[in-house]
Amino acid sequence: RERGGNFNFGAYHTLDEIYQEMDNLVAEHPGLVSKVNIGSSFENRPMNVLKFSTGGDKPAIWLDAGIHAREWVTQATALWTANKLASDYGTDPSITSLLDTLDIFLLPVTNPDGYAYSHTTNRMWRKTRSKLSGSFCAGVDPNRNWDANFGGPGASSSPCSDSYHGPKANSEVEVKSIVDFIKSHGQIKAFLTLHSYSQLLMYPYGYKCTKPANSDELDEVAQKAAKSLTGLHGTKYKVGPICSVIYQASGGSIDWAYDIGIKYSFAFELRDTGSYGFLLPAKQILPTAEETWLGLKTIMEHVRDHPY
Amino acid sequence: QETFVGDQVLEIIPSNEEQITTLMQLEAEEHLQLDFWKSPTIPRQRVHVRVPFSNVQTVKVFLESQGIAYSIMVEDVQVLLDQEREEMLLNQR
Repeated sequence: RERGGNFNFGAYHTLDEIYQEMDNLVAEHPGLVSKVNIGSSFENRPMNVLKFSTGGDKPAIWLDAGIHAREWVTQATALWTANKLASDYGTDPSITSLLDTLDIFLLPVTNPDGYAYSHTTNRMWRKTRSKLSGSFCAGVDPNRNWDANFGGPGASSSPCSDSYHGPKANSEVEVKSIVDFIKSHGQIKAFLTLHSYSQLLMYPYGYKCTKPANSDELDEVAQKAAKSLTGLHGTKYKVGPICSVIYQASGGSIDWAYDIGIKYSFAFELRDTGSYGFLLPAKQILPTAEETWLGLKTIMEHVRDHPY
Repeated sequence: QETFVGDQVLEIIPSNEEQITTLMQLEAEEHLQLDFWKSPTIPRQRVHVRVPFSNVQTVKVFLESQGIAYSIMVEDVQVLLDQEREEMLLNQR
């Protein structure tokens, strides 16, 4: 097992190695980082969230990655981000004030069954691994399974489709675990989710093509975040609502978050720089994580400075 | 472990709505087992599709017959997967 302190964040890791490093981060930062189990996946793998807190039950930011299993750069970026948060607290004034004001919940592997399957069986797997009675196809697209115009345009009703929305909203235990956690916490002020690929920074809506009430503010924050991100390695990002930036897609997580009142809801589609798609070489993990951090930091600072 | 030897990822640039529709019809052809990494949305927006080796020629002939511009983004998916796995093993060692 890779011992703490020399974990190679610039490499892809198995689920066990990621879980081990999460434990290492908790062990190395006991006063700041703890592990919260919010449930288990369909195949009974733990859904472990890293909680960054300086005490008390503060308003919080939610950040998840890897809801689509094959998007390996997102789980890797989330783990690097966890380490960055822990190591910058107390040294970076902005992160220190952020964590003195807000808690952060970070879920590096939102779809553990799919991620394990993409390592052992099918590298191209995207969905969960739930078994549907009456169908020989497995899995649901977990980013079509949220209660946000569920079953609407841009999601498939065919269990064999990669964008199958599932039998009903929150049918996937991975999605329901997050929904239940966020509802029970009650003070989540931002919902951020990492996908790949395409270099996009998006805000609601995906299930409809009308603007959200706060679209001016969301666009302003997203433009600023994308500019910060681009400044590091020149990776160009496109900003806008899901519906116009890519396509209409119902049942998505940031639409659900926004509709339950989490104003700052954003989705990142990380890089591939146009040549590798989901098969981004490991040597691009660190530059991807470093540039994404600047975008995330910009958004989180805005959340810190604009309580609601 | 599923292998993807000879699978190619094509980058397709649909030039109009008609070609978008054609690509969506292609996506619906389940026997071709196409894996759209980036789905067809609007004209001139890049589409990426992984084509199983057994259907590569069929799909290319079809695209050319429809006058739909494409290029090869990944020559052989398995080559990239082998590199990825080798790097992971190297790191674990």
